[in-house]
Amino acid sequence: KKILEGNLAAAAQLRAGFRASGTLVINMISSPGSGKTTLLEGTIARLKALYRLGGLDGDIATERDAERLRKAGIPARQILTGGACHLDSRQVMSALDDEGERFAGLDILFIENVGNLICPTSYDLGEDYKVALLSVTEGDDKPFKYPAIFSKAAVTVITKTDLLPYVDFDVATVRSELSTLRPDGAVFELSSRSGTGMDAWCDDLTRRLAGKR
Amino acid sequence: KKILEGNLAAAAQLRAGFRASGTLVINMISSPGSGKTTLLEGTIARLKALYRLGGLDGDIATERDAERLRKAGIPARQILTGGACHLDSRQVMSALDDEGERFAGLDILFIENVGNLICPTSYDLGEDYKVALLSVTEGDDKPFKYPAIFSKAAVTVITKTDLLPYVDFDVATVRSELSTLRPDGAVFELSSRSGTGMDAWCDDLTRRLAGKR
Ligand SMILES: Nc1nc2c(ncn2[C@@H]2O[C@H](COP(=O)(O)OP(=O)(O)OP(=O)(O)O)[C@@H](O)[C@H]2O)c(=O)[nH]1
Ligand SMILES: Nc1nc2c(ncn2[C@@H]2O[C@H](COP(=O)(O)OP(=O)(O)OP(=O)(O)O)[C@@H](O)[C@H]2O)c(=O)[nH]1
Ligand SMILES: [Mg+2]
Ligand SMILES: [Mg+2]
Ligand SMILES: [Zn+2]
Ligand SMILES: [Zn+2]
Repeated sequence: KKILEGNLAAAAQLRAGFRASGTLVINMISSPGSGKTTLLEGTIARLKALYRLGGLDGDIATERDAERLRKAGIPARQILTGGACHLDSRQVMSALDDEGERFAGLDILFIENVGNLICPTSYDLGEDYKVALLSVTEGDDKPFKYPAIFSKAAVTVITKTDLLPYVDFDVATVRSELSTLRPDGAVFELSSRSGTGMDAWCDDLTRRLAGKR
Repeated sequence: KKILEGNLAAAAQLRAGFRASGTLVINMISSPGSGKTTLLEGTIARLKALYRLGGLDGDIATERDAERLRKAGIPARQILTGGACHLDSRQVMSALDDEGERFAGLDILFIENVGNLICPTSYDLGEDYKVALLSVTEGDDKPFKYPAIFSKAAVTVITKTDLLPYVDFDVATVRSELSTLRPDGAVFELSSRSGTGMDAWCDDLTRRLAGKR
């Protein structure tokens, strides 16, 4: 409990800073391999000419995800958690302090959390909202099996829809479970590979950014 | 640290009990949706006529996985963790105490852990060995990104190989990362859907059971 309280103090400070700078901040949470980094690569390709984007990537080990985002053309920093299964707000704060000018004046900051559907849900990072990703290859039973994240996420993205023909995944069942857990939530279905659904996801981001300003 | 020490005491007791009864115990760990329950369904279909099998399923919510194993024809009990992202040995002990005779004299006990590649790695459940599952749809970068579980698992199963034609997954890269992290580890490639590779996985189980006796 003490840990979460300490996290909240730093999160509140971060949130105030993001409000002052008008930066939209998104905390992306999913199982390992649901497609967070790939979705960000596609999003960056579509939005980087219009907006100043930045990325923070949480992982246990390697710089692989931050490298992929830097290659996609935005400033990105890897936060190695030292074994912790989630990012916390102090790590975010010290990463941003370190980056200084490189991350100043961003329109949108994407925080890709550690691949884990459970613990990251409880740590506020000063974000505007959480985005949960659920890939069609993980099974259509996940919302009720992992209810906390799907209740707390304002947006759920169903990813890898190009694979629907090859797996048992009932989109209607998933949507009904999601609407039970989060009646006011938005749900997007997309494939980062084929591009289907990417426009609606990007439009939602720009709408939320305009809403924050 | 105190939590892990308490866990070890109960794990040692469990392990002694399993040795006395000659039960092979497997702790299955993966991301959510990598295919643990589906692999168990296929394994049960192939082995239940020859061996007395049992299942313990750890989850945050729902009885869905234990129901699937019971439907497959073995005694199975769901352990709801109350929000914890991993099973611990006291939960296993109290579940087995509760089940009593229903789980007595098993040849193989499968413990399907909570879907999470990180925290379950640190909790000894009295098992003979850990099995990590990695589905081809999660990406071929996972061993080095989540090194703890792939170092601690004596067996890694690469699942859903029927989907290889539709994803970027380099089996050779994964095998090379796995052999760096666990030089003495066994690796199986299989599809629970098509049945490819299931015989080698089942043969390995029966060999390890014979080895324990
Ligand atoms: N077919 C298909 N594959 C995809 C899609 N999106 C991602 N993938 C694949 O899914 C795997 C994992 O994608 P990542 O983007 O690395 O997943 P992640 O959520 O960032 O993974 P972690 O950061 O390790 O938690 C890779 O092999 C991707 O190529 C998609 O829309 N369609
Ligand atoms: N194509 C294909 N799909 C598979 C295979 N094995 C499992 N699946 C699918 O993958 C999804 C998840 O499978 P599960 O067995 O429920 O995964 P799990 O690891 O038990 O999931 P949790 O218990 O929630 O962590 C389901 O939609 C399965 O149908 C396979 O070999 N091939
Ligand atoms: Mg990633
Ligand atoms: Mg399961
Ligand atoms: Zn955790
Ligand atoms: Zn945990």
